[in-house]
Amino acid sequence: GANVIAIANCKGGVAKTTTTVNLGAALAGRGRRVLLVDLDAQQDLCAALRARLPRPGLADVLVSTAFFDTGNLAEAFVISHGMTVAGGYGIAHAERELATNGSWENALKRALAPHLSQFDYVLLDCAPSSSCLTTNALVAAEDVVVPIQTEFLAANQLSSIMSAVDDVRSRLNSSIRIRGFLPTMYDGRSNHALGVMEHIALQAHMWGVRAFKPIPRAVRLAEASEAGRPICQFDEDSPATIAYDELAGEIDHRYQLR
Amino acid sequence: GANVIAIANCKGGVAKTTTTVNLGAALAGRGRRVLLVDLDAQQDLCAALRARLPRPGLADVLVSTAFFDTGNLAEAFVISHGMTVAGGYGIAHAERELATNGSWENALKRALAPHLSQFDYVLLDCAPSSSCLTTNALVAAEDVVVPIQTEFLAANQLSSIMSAVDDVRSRLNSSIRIRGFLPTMYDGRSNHALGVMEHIALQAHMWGVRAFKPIPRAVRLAEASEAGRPICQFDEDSPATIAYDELAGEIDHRYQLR
Ligand SMILES: Nc1ncnc2c1ncn2[C@@H]1O[C@H](COP(=O)(O)OP(=O)(O)OP(=O)(O)O)[C@@H](O)[C@H]1O
Ligand SMILES: Nc1ncnc2c1ncn2[C@@H]1O[C@H](COP(=O)(O)OP(=O)(O)OP(=O)(O)O)[C@@H](O)[C@H]1O
Ligand SMILES: [Mg+2]
Ligand SMILES: [Mg+2]
Repeated sequence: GANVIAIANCKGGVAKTTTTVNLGAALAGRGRRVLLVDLDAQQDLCAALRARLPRPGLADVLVSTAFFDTGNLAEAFVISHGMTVAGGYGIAHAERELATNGSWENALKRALAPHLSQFDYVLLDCAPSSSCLTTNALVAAEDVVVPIQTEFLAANQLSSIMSAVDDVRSRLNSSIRIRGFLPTMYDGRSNHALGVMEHIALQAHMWGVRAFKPIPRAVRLAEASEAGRPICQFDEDSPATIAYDELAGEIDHRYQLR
Repeated sequence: GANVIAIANCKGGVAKTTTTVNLGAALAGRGRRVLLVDLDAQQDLCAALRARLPRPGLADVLVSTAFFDTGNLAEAFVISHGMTVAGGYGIAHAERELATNGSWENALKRALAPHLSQFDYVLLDCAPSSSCLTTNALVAAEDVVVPIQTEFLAANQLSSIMSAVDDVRSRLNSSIRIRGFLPTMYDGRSNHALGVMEHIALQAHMWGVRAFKPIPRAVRLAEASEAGRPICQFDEDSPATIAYDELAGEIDHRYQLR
């Protein structure tokens, strides 16, 4: 079945959505079957791909899975840029509903299960909080990729996501692993960024996880979101296209070795 | 009493914390008595000022206010760079506790009330989510300043914070006003940013709120956070120092006219 990867970090604005879109598109470009799941109430992933928001959508399926053990995630599937996307209205409402139900932590895992054989990769775009849908993502995932903006405040806050993963590992999903820290928005000309990169590498070493090669700062990524396309379909020569393709190659290589 | 202003936007990484620190410091530089409240579980505001995290702290006071109507916020006060800061450990825990209690929405308002006469401004740094502490901030505040990164995804998502404010206005705090949209990380050389600025100005016009002059992109802001200082005490010639001082002048001027 599919390799389910959560793209998560409690810090806001570190390129979780941008990484989900562009890592996904680079994997799809290599012929892999990719599902992207938009777990953020603001539906930024769907906005960045101009993907239609279906009714019923992801939120409806999660609630009906948690409460009645019914619901078919395929109803929330929309095809966009060679990938499948699951999103929709009502995420904030679903979060409130789920939090009142006993077995809410594995609603996403149960909703995904029947569809895993159709995909090679499932990427889960998390909101910047340790809310119940982020917990759902960590329960459903085998791996976590943690994007970290190469600036002081983002690099200073790794303990939040690491303790959220530890907590889920001890209670709900013993096999979850941190696939690696992904430095983002990296500008090698800035001493500040160089210092933060060293800090990230040190943290990766201490936690025993990989530090991926950084994604360079590139305004083309924001322009690509505005155009509703992944960077590899917007500007194939952009350093960001190359960087996300290299990341896809590294993720894919490890997966094939399994 | 003090003018209580929430610095809020559900989108992550738009400069909420950076604006709270630097607007606060610019107001303090004008002789105003300023309290900053760190409502984010990651305590980025305290990290950006290297402010000590007291025990008991803000989280303890909020829980004891909500459950037992006791607790003294002054216990969580720490003096830092000419301002008072209220923060501390356990915010994520307090959020979970508060959400289970009936009258949780006004815990912050009640905790602040006895201390408002000691300050001219109280700035509330919100987390990037519409969680119960963000609701607490909107209940306690008279005004909201909405920082918006001048990039597509951030400008595309104004409806989340606007509907959160509308909801609080209709149910819990009829006098809350949007003071304005504050464009941040603005790079005038980029066509993308120019287009987004126009979009923000249009949105401000549609919602009938002010669009403040943009804060320019300046890596010195990240360097200042790393040094644990506000920008006006780190690099007084930085364009960001001047921009936050102009914002303070505009906010302060209006307050004096009241
Ligand atoms: N490598 C990069 N270079 C330049 N800009 C980038 C890069 N990666 C992301 N961005 C831009 O930074 C902003 C934040 O990225 P994004 O929205 O993906 O972060 P996020 O972690 O998903 O945010 P949130 O916490 O709100 O979910 C966006 O405007 C995006 O276009
Ligand atoms: N005008 C600016 N120019 C350049 N960098 C900036 C500017 N304003 C903020 N930053 C940097 O952008 C990053 C995000 O800012 P900040 O953490 O203040 O945002 P936030 O909205 O509080 O994030 P969160 O959603 O996680 O609370 C930080 O590294 C900060 O130093
Ligand atoms: Mg996002
Ligand atoms: Mg912040």
